[in-house]
Amino acid sequence: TFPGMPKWRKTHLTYRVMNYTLDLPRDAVDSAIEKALSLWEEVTPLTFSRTDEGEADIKILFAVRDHGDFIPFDGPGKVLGHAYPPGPGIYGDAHFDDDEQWTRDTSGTNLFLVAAHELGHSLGLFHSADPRALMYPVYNAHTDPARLRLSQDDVAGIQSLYGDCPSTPAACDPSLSFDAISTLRGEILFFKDRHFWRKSLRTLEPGFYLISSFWPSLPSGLDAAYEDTSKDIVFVFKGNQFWAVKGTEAQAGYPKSIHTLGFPSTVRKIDAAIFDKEKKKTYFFVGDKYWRFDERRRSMEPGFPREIAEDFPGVDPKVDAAFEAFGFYYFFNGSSQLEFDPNARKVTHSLKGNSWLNC
Amino acid sequence: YPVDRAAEDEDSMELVQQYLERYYNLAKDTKAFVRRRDGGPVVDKLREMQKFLGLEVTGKLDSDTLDMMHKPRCGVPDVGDFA
Repeated sequence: TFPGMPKWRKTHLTYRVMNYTLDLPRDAVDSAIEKALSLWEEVTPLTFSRTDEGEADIKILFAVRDHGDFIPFDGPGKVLGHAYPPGPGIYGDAHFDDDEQWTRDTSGTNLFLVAAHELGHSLGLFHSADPRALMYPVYNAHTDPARLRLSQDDVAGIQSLYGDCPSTPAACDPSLSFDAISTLRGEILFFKDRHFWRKSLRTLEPGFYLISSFWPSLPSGLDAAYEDTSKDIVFVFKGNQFWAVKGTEAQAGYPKSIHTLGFPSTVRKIDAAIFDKEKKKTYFFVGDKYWRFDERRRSMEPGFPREIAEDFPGVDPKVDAAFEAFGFYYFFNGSSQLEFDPNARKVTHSLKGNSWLNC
Repeated sequence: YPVDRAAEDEDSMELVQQYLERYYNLAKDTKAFVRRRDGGPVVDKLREMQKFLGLEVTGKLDSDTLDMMHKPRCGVPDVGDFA
């Protein structure tokens, strides 16, 4: 943060685009600024609204050389922009050097990338020495704007000023339910909205992260997830699409349609999935039915769907999330969880959904 | 050929001075800069810049450091105030 930690004393801020570069259509400038602000909005209580006249907390300006603030720009290259820490008047404002060639892609200087950085200053962040951080001072022409996410360093910095986003789920909220759950190399990931808890059996307290800080290309609000341990791949489902990641690497060729797995066209989404390590088979739960997929043959087994209640007595439809651990299947519905012994074919425990999160 | 090299050196010196003044709070005392560019505040500031930007901390104006100074960047300083 800046010396003295200046920050805005309110959560709703206004911004105004005072003028436009001729390098881009106006709506491209507006969308770049809006997207840049939404990066910070996602992880803080801050909200932004645009005004087209009068004063604004954050005024955005394109200028060349001397532009009235005694810190002149320097022509093409070198300094791309600068911005002022929170405060009245020029404070909070972000200036962009219009001697640069501003572009939507990276063929010139990408306005979204630079705006996201400068607006970090407008909110009170100083430069970071972490080369992976958005607030690192040097422009990285190799960054893919589509994959730009705040690093943990950026998130820690901005949340030290404004706190976390109010809609962030609390681990020990008794009504907490999960979107999807999967194992990953011996740890258990509990997905909820834009975040996930990462439970390692070696530590008591789970870590809490933005999905996008590990996998920028994955959506939030997942439906289902499972790890095929034989391939070291986690498959993630949302709507009629699914993605594959290996560690933090998103696999090429995804997302794919869930119908490529053999679901009928009537199935629009998956509720939950469990991978059985021993059988190398995956159970997909949809409403009150389930399918079984043979991972070796990479095809859906005949004779499905079947009724969940029939083969998993005691497990109510609909299943929100599920995973396999220690030879048991764990089914989550709302804020409750059932431990099911697939060999004895019966429920062995009924628990709170967040019992894994050290509550 | 050496003359070009000297001119190039002079350009580099000016770039370095401006960079360290602008982003690392080097005192704006040009004479001191020329006389003491191999020691004192210049070496300290170069070290500070190399450490901050993740370069090898040599205190010397090596090619990596010079390359970094030529890269496009934000005009807000890395240390000190910005008002």
